[in-house]
Amino acid sequence: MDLSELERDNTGRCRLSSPVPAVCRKEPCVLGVDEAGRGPVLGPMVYAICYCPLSRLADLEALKVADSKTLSESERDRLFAKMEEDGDFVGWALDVLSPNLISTSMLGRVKYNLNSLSHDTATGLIQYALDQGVKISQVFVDTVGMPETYQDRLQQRFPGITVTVKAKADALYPVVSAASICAKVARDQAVRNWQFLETLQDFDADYGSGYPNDPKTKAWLRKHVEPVFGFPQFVRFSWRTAQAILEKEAESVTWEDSTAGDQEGTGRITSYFLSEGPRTHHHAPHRYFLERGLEPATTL
Amino acid sequence: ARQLVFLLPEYLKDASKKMKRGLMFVKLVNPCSGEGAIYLFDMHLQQLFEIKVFKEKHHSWFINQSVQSGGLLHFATPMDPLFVLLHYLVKADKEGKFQPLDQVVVDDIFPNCVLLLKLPELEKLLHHVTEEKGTTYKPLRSGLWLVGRVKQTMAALKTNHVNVSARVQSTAFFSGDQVSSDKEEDYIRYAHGLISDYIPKELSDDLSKY
Amino acid sequence: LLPCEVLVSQSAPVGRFFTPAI
Repeated sequence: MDLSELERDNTGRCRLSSPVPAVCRKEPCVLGVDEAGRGPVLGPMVYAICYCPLSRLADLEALKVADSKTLSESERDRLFAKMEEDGDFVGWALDVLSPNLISTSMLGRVKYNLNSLSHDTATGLIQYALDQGVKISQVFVDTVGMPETYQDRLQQRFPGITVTVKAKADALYPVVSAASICAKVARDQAVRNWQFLETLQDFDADYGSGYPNDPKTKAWLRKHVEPVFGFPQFVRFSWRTAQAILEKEAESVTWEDSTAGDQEGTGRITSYFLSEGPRTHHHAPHRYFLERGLEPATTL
Repeated sequence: ARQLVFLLPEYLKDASKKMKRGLMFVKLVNPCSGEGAIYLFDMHLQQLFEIKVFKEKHHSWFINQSVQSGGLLHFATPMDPLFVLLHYLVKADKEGKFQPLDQVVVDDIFPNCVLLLKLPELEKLLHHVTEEKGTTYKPLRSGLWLVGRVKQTMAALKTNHVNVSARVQSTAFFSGDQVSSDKEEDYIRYAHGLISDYIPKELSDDLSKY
Repeated sequence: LLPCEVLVSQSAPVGRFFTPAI
């Protein structure tokens, strides 16, 4: 899988896709959506779609994509290679969402939570396939959040297509399992070849599974936290595990919208009515200076 | 060590090289508030600068390989020393007598005020605001110098398209009609207000009446 | 100049995390 674009810039999102097999533009196709890397505190999350003509579903099943969750990394790589080889009827596309994108979405002033990000990414990929001319008649999706709500939303978005959202869809529908393999292969490769922008001191490549409850991962996070800058962008800052370590190990930072009690009040309302004795009247700076945040320096 | 960030005119960078202690930060009286404020003396060119600080909440600096909390930015801008001298002249004028300068420009709290007496062409400067009798001085009643400063400020405000009107307007928004739509009165009021930041209240009140 | 206040003044590996651009 050619992830060179991601290796050049792993701070945003990156789309990869196979060429659309000619038959997928002619015959009604079934399309599966799955994800990889939702839970880990390290590395990207990948959304993938995989599609093939309805008439060739049996051929897809014959590739033994059905049991993707039980496969090892090398077995998945092999299966993906096989799908590519027999690519005259199978197409795929995927979006790699960087840990930086996940963090900035979830931590932005206008919150964009992981579920919304996931739904929008899946929707985007389905639309991409349609725009590429794939004749989609059915879509199968592994659920994110409530399956009924998600299904309704996708069905409304794609009225001409039958949408099925189900938990554990990768075990039920081969096309979802195939998407799962694409997603997992992409994530494994992205993590393996991750280009750290930051020059890390005493860098340790052994971060365990990357899952927040893995003691090795937690130890890696504690080792690579920098008091002012926090973590490298390989880390999802929006994960509770990461935040807990920052709260303990990193320096405090206040922002304009911080809720810490540093906001000046305008004075008690009673002060406008009760006599509190003479107030100190000093000359307020001219509005020219006030508007520009300037005042005389009284100390250095 | 705490680090400070200053914006200075480029020619000042030679001042500290040209003589020992070429640049001196001193505390002098703020002629408006009467409290202390930081000024900068260029001892080489004998020029006075006021120090203004840009201060907003929630800022820090990255300075090379360090972080400095506060995010203050200090500006040194040339300031006419007459504003500070006027403070002492007006204070001493309660007695209505002609006095030698070294008896007028005296301050227990801000003793560095004596540096003002070393400024070049001091007599020429004082000519604008005082009556002279030999080597003694008394402040002029006319206030013409201040009127002149207000007019100069008005011209500068127009040239620099500063919004002087009472209506609320974003400083980022600039309309081509800015100058014509702001009334002359607005310029006078604004310029008077700016100059008032540099003079005692009693002078500001007199100037306002004028 | 940052839009936030880091509540300490100390050395920090700015060059490791930031690449200046004009």
